[in-house]
Amino acid sequence: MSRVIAIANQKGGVGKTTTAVNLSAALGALEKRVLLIDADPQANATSGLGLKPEDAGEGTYELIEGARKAEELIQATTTPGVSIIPAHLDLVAVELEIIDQPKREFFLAKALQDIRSTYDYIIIDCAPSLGLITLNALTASDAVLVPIQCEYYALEGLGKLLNTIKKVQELHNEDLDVEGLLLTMFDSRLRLSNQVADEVRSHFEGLVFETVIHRNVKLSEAPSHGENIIAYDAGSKGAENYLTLAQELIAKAS
Amino acid sequence: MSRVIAIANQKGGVGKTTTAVNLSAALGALEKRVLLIDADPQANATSGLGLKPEDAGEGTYELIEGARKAEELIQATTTPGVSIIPAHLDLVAVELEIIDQPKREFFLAKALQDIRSTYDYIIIDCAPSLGLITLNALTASDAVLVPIQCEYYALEGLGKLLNTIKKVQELHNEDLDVEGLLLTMFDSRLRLSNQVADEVRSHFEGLVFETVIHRNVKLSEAPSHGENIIAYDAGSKGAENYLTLAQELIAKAS
Ligand SMILES: Nc1ncnc2c1ncn2[C@@H]1O[C@H](COP(=O)(O)OP(=O)(O)OP(=O)(O)O)[C@@H](O)[C@H]1O
Ligand SMILES: Nc1ncnc2c1ncn2[C@@H]1O[C@H](COP(=O)(O)OP(=O)(O)OP(=O)(O)O)[C@@H](O)[C@H]1O
Ligand SMILES: [Mg+2]
Ligand SMILES: [Mg+2]
Repeated sequence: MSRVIAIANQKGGVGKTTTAVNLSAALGALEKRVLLIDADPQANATSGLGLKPEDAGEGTYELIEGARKAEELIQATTTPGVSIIPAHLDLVAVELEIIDQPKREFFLAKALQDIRSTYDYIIIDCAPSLGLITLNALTASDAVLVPIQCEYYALEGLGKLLNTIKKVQELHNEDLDVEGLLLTMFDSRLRLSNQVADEVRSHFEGLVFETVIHRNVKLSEAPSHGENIIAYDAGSKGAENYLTLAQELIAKAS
Repeated sequence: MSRVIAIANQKGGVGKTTTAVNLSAALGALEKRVLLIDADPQANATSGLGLKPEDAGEGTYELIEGARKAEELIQATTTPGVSIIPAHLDLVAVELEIIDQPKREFFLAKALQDIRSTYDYIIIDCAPSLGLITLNALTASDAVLVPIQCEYYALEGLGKLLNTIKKVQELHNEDLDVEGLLLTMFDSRLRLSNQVADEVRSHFEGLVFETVIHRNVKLSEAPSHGENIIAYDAGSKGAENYLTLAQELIAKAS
């Protein structure tokens, strides 16, 4: 059973990378074989798993372009059960390279065909945009997981994102599911947090994960040590939330 | 004296829109004539100033494309001293329209020539990307103001952004200054916040605004009422911080 999941939302700073890194680590801790693909030129997921983007060498750029086979680009990480295809700052250039090519949305899907069966989960961290790299990620995926920050501006973009997902389903990937909407940076003391959470649950009934990721400073400290939350502080609220999310994801699949 | 300032940083969720909206409102409160241009397809600055993006009609798309004169696209807002050219969800399409055209980075600069002298400040809110719309904004600007969230991932992208600004200065706009680096969402109780602030100040001495924007829930509540922070809660820490920032900006210019 291999499931490819894109972590996407064009709104910035909603917790895409934090979810990609820590969900991968949690799935690894639960004995799943995980590959994380960093599809964001900022390369935050690459550094969040302890690699230095400037030293990481070849990665997602070569993967999409087709210059290298996927298995040649996979690197080990210090996180049990998790491998990575890193991003490089030049990744943004691949959009201009493939923009005029036929079937430009399918480059990543094609590149992943041979390695899908090696992993239980392939997690793709996307940039805050709906450009060609993100479209490639959505076309290559079985499902999309949408982190939603419990703030007002984060609500505004949701309709547009779900429209884009519908278009991808119609044009490029009819099997694309919505894995779920994940409430992030939830602070139960704030009225705004509770209002946004209630609104998302009432508008998108059935699509929202039971697990809510609470605001937890340990989650924002961990990347500065190049560690995922389980390695950094396994007893923290953040580690607990992402382990629960991983269990919910696994239970859904069976 | 007219100064065009782009609010830019490819890292998502660092406070670009919050700064664009509330700095504009603060400058307006200090009797300056301000135009806000929403150059982000998410159209958060448009709704932050109380307009509905789906009803806003023509705006930044027509401005960049050259279909309309700038003065035909300017709308009033309920914020004293502040007018707006709104964004529409289709704005993202303009990148594909101008990508093959000569001098594609100069469309916005050309469109603003006639109206610059009408305003003391023109503030451009950018998307979390370094694509063609943001390049147009940097080419059209006298200076760029970079919000930096006091978090680890926000530090990582800084080097790349400053490189991009250097390239724009060399290729398209030699007069482009760095107006300053603005520390945002600072929480004095958090060790991480203080570490990041110290690191930015030591690495970029002389470029960092004295004013620091503190984390303040009122700033994230205001947009859900379509209000800027001064209208929403003039006595809040957020309103105080943005008024101080506006004063610091005005003092720098003289
Ligand atoms: N639950 C949380 N509690 C506290 N801090 C968090 C939480 N989730 C994320 N953060 C912090 O918030 C910031 C934004 O998160 P992150 O970078 O993961 O978002 P993103 O959606 O990947 O951003 P981008 O749009 O730039 O890719 C980071 O500094 C991160 O450490
Ligand atoms: N100083 C602050 N205190 C509390 N909340 C804040 C502050 N500044 C911004 N916010 C909130 O944090 C979130 C991110 O801010 P904002 O949307 O302005 O960032 P952005 O850089 O414009 O994001 P994007 O990259 O998506 O354009 C918003 O929900 C906003 O209300
Ligand atoms: Mg990210
Ligand atoms: Mg914004």
